[in-house]
Amino acid sequence: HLSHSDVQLTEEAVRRYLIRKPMTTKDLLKKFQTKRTGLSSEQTVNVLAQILKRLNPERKNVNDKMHFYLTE
Amino acid sequence: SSSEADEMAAALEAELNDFM
Repeated sequence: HLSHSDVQLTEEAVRRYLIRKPMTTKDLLKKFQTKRTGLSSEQTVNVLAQILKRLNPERKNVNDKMHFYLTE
Repeated sequence: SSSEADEMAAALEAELNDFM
């Protein structure tokens, strides 16, 4: 059993979530909570920012909130 | 906590500012 990194913040994991449904930055952060990944808050923000810049997802506003999504 | 989540979301959006 893995100790405290049962979730990994990777480009592939983010890609899979964004293909499934549009998400806000907060939705994504909930999927990669620091207690699940073992990363610090700062690392999480930095890594997620790099991944999102690379993935360059589509954006749309839903209920006045920016959502990211990808199509296959 | 939710306030930490809010701070992280704000920091992430700031990082992505140009991009968004």
